[in-house]
Amino acid sequence: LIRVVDVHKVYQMGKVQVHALRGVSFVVEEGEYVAIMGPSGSGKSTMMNILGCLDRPTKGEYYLEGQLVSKLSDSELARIRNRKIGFVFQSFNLLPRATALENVELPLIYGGVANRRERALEALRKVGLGHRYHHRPNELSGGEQQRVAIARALVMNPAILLADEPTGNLASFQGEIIMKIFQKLNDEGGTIIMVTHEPDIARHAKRIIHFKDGMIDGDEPVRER
Amino acid sequence: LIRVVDVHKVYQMGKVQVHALRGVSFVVEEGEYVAIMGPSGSGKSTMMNILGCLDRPTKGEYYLEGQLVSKLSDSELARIRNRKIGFVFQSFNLLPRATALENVELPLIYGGVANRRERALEALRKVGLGHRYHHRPNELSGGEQQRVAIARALVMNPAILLADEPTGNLASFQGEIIMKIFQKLNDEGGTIIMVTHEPDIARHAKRIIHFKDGMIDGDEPVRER
Ligand SMILES: Nc1ncnc2c1ncn2[C@@H]1O[C@H](COP(=O)(O)OP(=O)(O)OP(=O)(O)O)[C@@H](O)[C@H]1O
Ligand SMILES: Nc1ncnc2c1ncn2[C@@H]1O[C@H](COP(=O)(O)OP(=O)(O)OP(=O)(O)O)[C@@H](O)[C@H]1O
Ligand SMILES: [Mg+2]
Ligand SMILES: [Mg+2]
Repeated sequence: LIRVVDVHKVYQMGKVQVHALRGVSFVVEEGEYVAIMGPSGSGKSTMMNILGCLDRPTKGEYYLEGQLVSKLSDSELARIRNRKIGFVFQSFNLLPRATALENVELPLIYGGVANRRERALEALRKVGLGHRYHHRPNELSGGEQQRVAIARALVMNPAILLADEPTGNLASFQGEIIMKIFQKLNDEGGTIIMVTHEPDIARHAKRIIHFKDGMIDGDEPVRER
Repeated sequence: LIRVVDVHKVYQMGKVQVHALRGVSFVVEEGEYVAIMGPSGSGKSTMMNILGCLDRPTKGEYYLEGQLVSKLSDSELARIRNRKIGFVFQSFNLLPRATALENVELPLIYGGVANRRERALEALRKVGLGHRYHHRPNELSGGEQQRVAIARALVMNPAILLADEPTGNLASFQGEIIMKIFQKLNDEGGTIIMVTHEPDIARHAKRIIHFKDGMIDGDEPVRER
């Protein structure tokens, strides 16, 4: 399903080059549940942005469902991002002037889906935010914004969920509610790749890939689930 | 040092009222090290904003060093915020167009302190970011932005440190480096109030206050440090 071959990412800052990814290769099969861990600054979000078709590698190939992503047009990429991939950003990335409900409705509008309001409301209720649907991001707590971002990523029932630190602002019982939602998506055949720095959250996955200094530093199955 | 008496906070949203704090009272003595825990949406950040003199309660009193904060003028509040209180925001609140170095220099400029560049660079080195001082926030990872916010809060060597989820984006060994810095500040007599959802981080404090639905739901010393 997902195949990354010798991917590099260099950020050019004036004369200085920042090597965020230095040759990363791995495969994730359909239906896998993978956690990505590693120190701050090790390249995890950079990798997730490439997997989510939001950024392109400087070097190396990324194949999604056997297709070379670099060969796809912008409109094909946009269609894949809307139909196939749900993305939870580390910084939430909510529209500041839209309510929680409008933010979750957005992918449904883009995808031309019917019954948007009910489906968006249902997604918010699942993450415990039915009572805050009319709040804008600056009228929500940190963990509430995060959960709006999770509801938005799940509302199209994506084949692939990419979640970057989805529980960083949630107390443990609320993090567990999110993990139950993720497990259900995985049980139904969805593929999940989740960045986390919390071992208790990573243990919900079936495989952990470790990043360090822009490279893979370990890749093992999760034993104690 | 810090005394909160029956504090309420109501957010007025059109006709709807959101009761974020419903009568909170507690005392924190000078030199204490307190962790605040509780579910997402329980009022922790709202409380921190009031403690940091960034927002006023709807009802109730807040005494800082024996002075009723509501009686202080805006310029007195600004002076207290600059000289006495270091604040790490849950959403970092960095100036987007300034570099990491310029962000950490800001309190030193405001406070008219000499040797700003060296002191700001030293604060960044302590949190492991000497190599990223010239990056703007959108050229930094999530955990790096968080550490810039920590460096900025500590650079004036504040008497009171208010940190809202300071390690939410850091791998455990990097979180431990931040905990060592906080412990040193506390050893030197500084007062620390830290919001966290991670029990391993809360255990570094000496007392835990639990929030639930805008009220205090528990207040106990940390046994196993
Ligand atoms: N400006 C605002 N207008 C309306 N409601 C608000 C506003 N800011 C916060 N709230 C609401 O007040 C409640 C408390 O928010 P607060 O940010 O204090 O929670 P928190 O304990 O810090 O949560 P988290 O752990 O998710 O950061 C939340 O339910 C939130 O929706
Ligand atoms: N736009 C950019 N320009 C320059 N450097 C960047 C940019 N974005 C990220 N970087 C750098 O690339 C490195 C990797 O960043 P990335 O966001 O992928 O790390 P991360 O593993 O997600 O970290 P965290 O756990 O803190 O979120 C970091 O050191 C960061 O400073
Ligand atoms: Mg990241
Ligand atoms: Mg908060």
